[in-house]
Amino acid sequence: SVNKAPVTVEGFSWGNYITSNNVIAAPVTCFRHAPMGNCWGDIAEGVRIEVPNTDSNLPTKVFWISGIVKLAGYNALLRYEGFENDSSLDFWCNICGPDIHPVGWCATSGKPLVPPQSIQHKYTNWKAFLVKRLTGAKTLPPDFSQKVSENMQYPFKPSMRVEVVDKTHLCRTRVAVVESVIGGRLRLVYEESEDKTDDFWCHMYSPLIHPIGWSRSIGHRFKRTDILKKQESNYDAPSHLFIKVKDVEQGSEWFKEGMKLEAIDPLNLSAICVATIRKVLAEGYLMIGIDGSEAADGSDWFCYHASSPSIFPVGFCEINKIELTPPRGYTKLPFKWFDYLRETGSIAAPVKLFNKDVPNHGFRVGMKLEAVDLMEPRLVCVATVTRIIHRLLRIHFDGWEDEYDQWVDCESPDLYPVGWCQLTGYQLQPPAPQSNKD
Amino acid sequence: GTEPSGRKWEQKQVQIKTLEGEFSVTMWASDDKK
Repeated sequence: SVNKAPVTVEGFSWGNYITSNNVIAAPVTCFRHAPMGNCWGDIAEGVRIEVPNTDSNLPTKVFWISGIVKLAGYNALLRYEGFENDSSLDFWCNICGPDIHPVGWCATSGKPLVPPQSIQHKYTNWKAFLVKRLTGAKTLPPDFSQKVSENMQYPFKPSMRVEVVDKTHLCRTRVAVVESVIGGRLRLVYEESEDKTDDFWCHMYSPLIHPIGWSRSIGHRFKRTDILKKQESNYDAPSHLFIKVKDVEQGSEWFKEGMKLEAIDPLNLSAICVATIRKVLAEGYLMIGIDGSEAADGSDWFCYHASSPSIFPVGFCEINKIELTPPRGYTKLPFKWFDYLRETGSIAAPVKLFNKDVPNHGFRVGMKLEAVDLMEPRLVCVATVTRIIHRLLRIHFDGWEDEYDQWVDCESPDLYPVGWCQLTGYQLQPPAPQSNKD
Repeated sequence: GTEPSGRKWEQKQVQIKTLEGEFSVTMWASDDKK
């Protein structure tokens, strides 16, 4: 992979970016794992809120009512009441921010609403104006800020031990300790890392982390921690904190070693490759190798669950007009599955064993979002949905070449609404400037 | 009021306080008991 160096977020504004490029953002409801992802239906254009009035010369902080003109993830373009069609003072803000309140909050808090000075003399009777404008309009639920706060509590805590994929040997797991939690993303430090720099970032719902003992229970390779390097103060994360995989029924027809399939290459998420089931583990887990790229000792096999949305039956790419990456070194191009199966004396994994669920995800081509660069998973970047194949999204990182694009499932916990970084305090990687690309 | 999505909205008397005085208006807020 070609690593991206983090760049400073200073100067980047989602609001300006959305407005100047005339684009739309994926709604918060597309991201069920993100704060408010399950209760964002309350928020829509036209909803009125109380916000700080920045057009005031009073010495104290005062508020005024504004209406949502446009939504972009957690961010909203707001217009103060009384401006009607005048957009000159429109401004963007994060709806989950601490200064956003339902209408009625100011009166409850004993704060008077003060109209912006630009329109102070536009109406002689503000009461009559507000009664007319607000009666029958929608506002936020009274417990909105409480909901936001509850949605931003995360059960994983520092010092918890988990099993996580070994980033240098994908075929095995290692024990790592939660070092910090930001917005549900965990910074995990491998237990044997003495200076705590050997780390891995993933979301708490990532399929790459498991409770202690998981590897042994399913027969996955595991790198044991040197007992002298264990810290007594760390403790095992309770198993109920981890995301549950879908139950699969292993009937008489099940995945078998040697069966062929198509799979997203975990080392190059831009590519869907010809792959082979290398080992069948317990509880529906499979070790998979990318044909033509495998180490002799199987050290680059990787584990996908049978229900994973990242593995596909033979022919998936052809049916959906996606490029299939043939095995490295395979010269008989264009690649034909029929010939390849015959030449390798292998069979395709039965189609019925794959996950064919397609959630009503709500993503559309062109929508903006914040997405983890899974090749450098500490980075959350400005990104765009550029293709949608059933539940599979092609994520393009704005300002970067298409070669950095990644295939990501629509329910991936590594995708976030616009404004997520600001809300959680995570650093956002803005679109790459031309000089970086060079 | 229930939207086609099943979301329930309820009417609320909302208090407004301006420099001219205090009054109430009837607005809609989603049912926070849901």
